[in-house]
Amino acid sequence: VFIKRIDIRGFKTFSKKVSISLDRGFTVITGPNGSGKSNILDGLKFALGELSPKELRGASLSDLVHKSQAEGARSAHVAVQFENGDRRIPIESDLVTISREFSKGGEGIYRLNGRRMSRKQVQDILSSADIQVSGFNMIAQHAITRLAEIGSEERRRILEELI
Amino acid sequence: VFIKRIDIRGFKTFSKKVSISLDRGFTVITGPNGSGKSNILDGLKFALGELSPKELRGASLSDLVHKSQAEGARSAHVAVQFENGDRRIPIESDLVTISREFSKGGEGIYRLNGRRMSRKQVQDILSSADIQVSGFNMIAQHAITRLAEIGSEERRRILEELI
Amino acid sequence: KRDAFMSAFNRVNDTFQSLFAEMTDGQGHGRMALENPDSPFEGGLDVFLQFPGKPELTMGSASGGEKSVATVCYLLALQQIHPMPYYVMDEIDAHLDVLNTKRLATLVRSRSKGSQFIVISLKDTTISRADRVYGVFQEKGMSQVISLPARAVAVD
Amino acid sequence: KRDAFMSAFNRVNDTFQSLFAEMTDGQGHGRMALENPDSPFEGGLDVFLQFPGKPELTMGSASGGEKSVATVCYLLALQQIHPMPYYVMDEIDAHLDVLNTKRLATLVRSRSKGSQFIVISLKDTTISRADRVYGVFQEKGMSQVISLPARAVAVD
Ligand SMILES: Nc1ncnc2c1ncn2[C@@H]1O[C@H](COP(=O)(O)OP(=O)(O)OP(=O)(O)O)[C@@H](O)[C@H]1O
Ligand SMILES: Nc1ncnc2c1ncn2[C@@H]1O[C@H](COP(=O)(O)OP(=O)(O)OP(=O)(O)O)[C@@H](O)[C@H]1O
Ligand SMILES: [Mg+2]
Ligand SMILES: [Mg+2]
Repeated sequence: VFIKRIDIRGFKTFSKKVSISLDRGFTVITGPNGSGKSNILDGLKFALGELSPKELRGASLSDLVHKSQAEGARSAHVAVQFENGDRRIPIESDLVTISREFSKGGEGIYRLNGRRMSRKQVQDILSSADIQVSGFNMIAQHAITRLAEIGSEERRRILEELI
Repeated sequence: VFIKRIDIRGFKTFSKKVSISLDRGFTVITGPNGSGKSNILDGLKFALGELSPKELRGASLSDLVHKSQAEGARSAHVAVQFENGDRRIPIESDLVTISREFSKGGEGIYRLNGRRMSRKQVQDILSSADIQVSGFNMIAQHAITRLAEIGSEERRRILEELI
Repeated sequence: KRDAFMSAFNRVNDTFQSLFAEMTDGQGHGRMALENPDSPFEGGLDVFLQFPGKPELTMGSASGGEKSVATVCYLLALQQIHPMPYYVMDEIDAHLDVLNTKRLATLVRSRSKGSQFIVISLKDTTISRADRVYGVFQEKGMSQVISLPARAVAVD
Repeated sequence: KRDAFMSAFNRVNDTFQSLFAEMTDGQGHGRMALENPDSPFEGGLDVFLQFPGKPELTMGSASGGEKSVATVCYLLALQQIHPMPYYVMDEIDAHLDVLNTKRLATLVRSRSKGSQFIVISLKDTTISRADRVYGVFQEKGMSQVISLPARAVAVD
């Protein structure tokens, strides 16, 4: 299983829908400072169910909805499509799309292949494929700088917590 | 006044004496990770009288003496030569050399143009030229990352302390 | 519990050693060590690094870039405990010199064969070693993403 | 004391604004503001940034590289309070993209005319804009320094 596409709209610097099609192997995302690169990583975590706005570098969940001078409050919507030919995600479908929509009204709606589900249902289905909202497979900007300064005790504890 | 030359020997990764001749304008120092670039900045602070080994990224002053498998404990010696044609440094000389030598025995010897002086004497003479051991003119590696995260209170305090 | 920890520690240590060897062209040697091997939970976990031509040092006394190399190896080694279908890494090459950046990109490229690695980078050395490249930019106050030509031959 | 602070604050703010304008090719606007202008010591000091084509934001909500640009301008603005004969800066371009790195190197180059700037950098964009370049490397377990040809014409 791998990520085939990420669609982002109304989320942080993404206003109108942007689709990023991905594939196996080595993909690099680049661009100027402040263009929205790290926001894509935040969008992925958001879609997978991250609850803490702080983890998504926002003051609150509403803070994550695209702020624009023109239009009023909209909703943030991120969809992640997985290539599931190996059926690691226990869904009878070659393509599995997880999406999350958050409106400033405060509602968060999760969908799997278009069908509304609870966050817990989505998390349970994804965890069978070892897909979690946070883990050592997602390295945030400055994580290296922070981890480079940890002490010997914390380093052991990190390994402990991983088992 | 500007720095004309820095001589480093026995200090951190510098074993045999290395001379770096400098000039006005824009100089860049580059090289591989771990080669000794930041150690040059530490050497400059050391020569100007930095007392805290922590500020020089060492556990103790002895930690700053070059550790080598071959020879035994040596002394760390850094000399900074200033171009003083404008006489900003109140010494009757076009070239003013400040040096500091530290032996593992624990002795720190300061010299100005070869003549031994106390640390206080050196500091007083240099401060007339606005040369201090620490100040906003010396930006250490990772200072930007740290300063980028300070709060609004600390930012005001920094300006307060500068006046 | 102690056995599970020791077994994981040994696997992570082996992986760390081979990753560090890759990051130093086989000329360097890195290892992890438990402060208290008999009661691992009563001591910490240390990292020892020996870069080519230099004596062994602890994490604490390494340069900014040397710490970065070691930390990346430590993270990649930890990832091997629970292999995941994809990895997303944001500017992990920020403090690496050109040669270390090249080695890391080469390492990631080889690891990505059976997996999916998505890396955010500002460095040409990393960008030029990718299978595909996306450029993010701002237009009319919003982010846009376009596909950029990936180069099969690295520029440096 | 309050007058001395306000006078310094105004000078630093003016310098910050012109430096930020230089870092954004005159298309952006940055400013510092006291939380409590009437009793400055009872409030903090905020930084507001408006990058080209984007709405104004506070330091806290900027990206890693945007914070870096703002912090470098803040530091260079503070330096103007007590001008010093030389400046030594270690890897201040680490989190900047290619264009910001170029602008910063150009800014430093112009400021260095009456002064002395010594900058440690791993980036070609910065190195190629220097008057002179020194290369530090390790040989037989010790640091050596050699003069490298500086290029008057920048590579990017
Ligand atoms: N809800 C929002 N609406 C509009 N813009 C937002 C919102 N949330 C965050 N931003 C903006 O997103 C920008 C940060 O984007 P991001 O962190 O993705 O940049 P980046 O491309 O990773 O840059 P860098 O290379 O500097 O790390 C900031 O300018 C921030 O103000
Ligand atoms: N007393 C000493 N004897 C020998 N080596 C030392 C001593 N003190 C520090 N070192 C070594 O100096 C190295 C760090 O050098 P420095 O910080 O100057 O590197 P750098 O060129 O700035 O690298 P980077 O690009 O990674 O920042 C470390 O490997 C450290 O072990
Ligand atoms: Mg970023
Ligand atoms: Mg350094």
